[in-house]
Amino acid sequence: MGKIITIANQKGGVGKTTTAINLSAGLTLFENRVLLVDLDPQGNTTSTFLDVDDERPSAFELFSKEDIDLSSLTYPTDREALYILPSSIKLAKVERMLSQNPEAPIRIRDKIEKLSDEFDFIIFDTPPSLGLLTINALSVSDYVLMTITASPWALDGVQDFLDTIDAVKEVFNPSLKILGAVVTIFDSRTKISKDVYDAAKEIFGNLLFNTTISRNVRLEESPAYKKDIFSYAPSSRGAFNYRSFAKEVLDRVS
Amino acid sequence: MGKIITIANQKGGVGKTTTAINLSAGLTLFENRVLLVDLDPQGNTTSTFLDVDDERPSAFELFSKEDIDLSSLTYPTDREALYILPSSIKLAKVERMLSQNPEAPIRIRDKIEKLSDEFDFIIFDTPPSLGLLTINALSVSDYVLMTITASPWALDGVQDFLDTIDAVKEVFNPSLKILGAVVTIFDSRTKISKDVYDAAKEIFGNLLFNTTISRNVRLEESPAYKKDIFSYAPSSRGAFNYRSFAKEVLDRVS
Ligand SMILES: Nc1ncnc2c1ncn2[C@@H]1O[C@H](COP(=O)(O)OP(=O)(O)OP(=O)(O)O)[C@@H](O)[C@H]1O
Ligand SMILES: Nc1ncnc2c1ncn2[C@@H]1O[C@H](COP(=O)(O)OP(=O)(O)OP(=O)(O)O)[C@@H](O)[C@H]1O
Ligand SMILES: [Mg+2]
Ligand SMILES: [Mg+2]
Repeated sequence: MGKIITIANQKGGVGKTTTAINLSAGLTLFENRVLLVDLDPQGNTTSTFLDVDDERPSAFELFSKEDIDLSSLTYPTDREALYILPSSIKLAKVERMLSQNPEAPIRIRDKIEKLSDEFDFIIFDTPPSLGLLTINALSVSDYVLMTITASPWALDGVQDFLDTIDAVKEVFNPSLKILGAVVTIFDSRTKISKDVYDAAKEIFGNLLFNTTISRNVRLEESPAYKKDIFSYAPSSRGAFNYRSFAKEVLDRVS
Repeated sequence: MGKIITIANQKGGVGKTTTAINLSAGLTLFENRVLLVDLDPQGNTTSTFLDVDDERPSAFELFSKEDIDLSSLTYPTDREALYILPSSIKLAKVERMLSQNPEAPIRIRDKIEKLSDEFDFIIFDTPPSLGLLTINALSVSDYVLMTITASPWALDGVQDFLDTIDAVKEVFNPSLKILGAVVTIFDSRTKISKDVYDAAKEIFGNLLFNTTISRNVRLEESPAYKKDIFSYAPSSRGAFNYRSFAKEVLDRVS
């Protein structure tokens, strides 16, 4: 059984997708077979690896169909040992589609558990919300990782986030653990970055990762070339940060 | 009847809230009375002006109650002529609460129309989603403004965004117009900023605002001091940009 990690934060634009892509790629550098699942209807993770095609089998099928051939949902990427289970815009209607279904919060659990036998890690990218798509990811995860950036409102939503984790633990997934919080898009020249880092340390203590991901323009550029940071700019600061971050994650889960 | 503008983009972290706050404040500099409505459950706009209090009357009441005393929902701010209709975390449950209600997409329309008699402008801040909260804002708006930042995926969601605008126009609000798109967090030193600006110009043509909002650390700092940019750093680049942006908006709506 592979380890399942959800990357989440209801605040938008805080590096969830950038971390999902580069943590997943980083884990393959240490001999892991990784499945990256894109549960965000925006499909930013998906469009980084595959051409946009809203008709192919996607994560939407995890919610809409009972029995599916799971192997038809996983696609190889240019990076060996990294596979992707793509998003579709249809995911945007899942919340309304399942609003009367009592099993809605754990709709994808059995399917993902079956898939976890084939991978060392399953990583979920999620939309900027604590709605049904994110709840489903949390309900089947071993760990949840919060990405945080230096924003004036960076820590406003932490309480809601932690309340949601507690609720999922209590009702659906008692074994869910907080893997930690990682500060991304860190700019050591600005006071706001330092203030947010200090405040996050206060809230998360040892759960705050030692590795911070610096602001690095290579990380912004690489998805446009349909590449993770290790393929696009292997000697960049971004690649260095995400490699040491992957190592720190491995230390925490072993 | 005041003019109603929704600021929207389902992509997270693209300056919707920063623009909602500073455009609203900017409009008051030109003798306008402005109501800023926060429809994002995260409440970043709200926490910039008011202390967090999820029990006070809020935008949630626009959805949950038939008859309300609208004046009980609008609060003054430190800036004269700028009022706020605050968010509440309860907004997060609106989509599920109204999922079986056929009037859900126009739930707030009549109330907002009544309020628009008292203000020159009503500005909506919305969550990073094209769900029911954003649809409600669009259903009662004269204009929609899209904020765009230099992100690898900045323009991925534009088609979905424009499709949603068309759908709202067709079914709920034929007079809805696209006010335009504005590039924010612009960093003229990076190639990705220039590439995104050029691509946005290609898509939006004259609808792309001439004013771009540069990356400016003062804009990141000001909400932490519970101030808009004009109160916090009146001679900063951010204040200059948002002042000229407010002027450009006024030119387009007159
Ligand atoms: N370390 C970094 N250095 C520079 N830019 C970064 C870094 N990490 C992320 N970015 C950029 O910041 C923006 C937000 O990142 P990203 O899209 O990964 O966040 P997100 O949380 O997934 O957003 P959403 O809430 O829309 O899903 C993107 O433009 C991305 O390219
Ligand atoms: N011009 C700017 N210069 C520097 N930082 C900026 C600028 N505009 C916004 N920011 C910062 O970028 C981040 C995202 O902006 P903001 O929160 O306004 O976006 P949003 O679209 O409202 O996000 P969400 O999708 O979570 O609602 C915040 O940390 C904000 O302080
Ligand atoms: Mg994302
Ligand atoms: Mg916002």
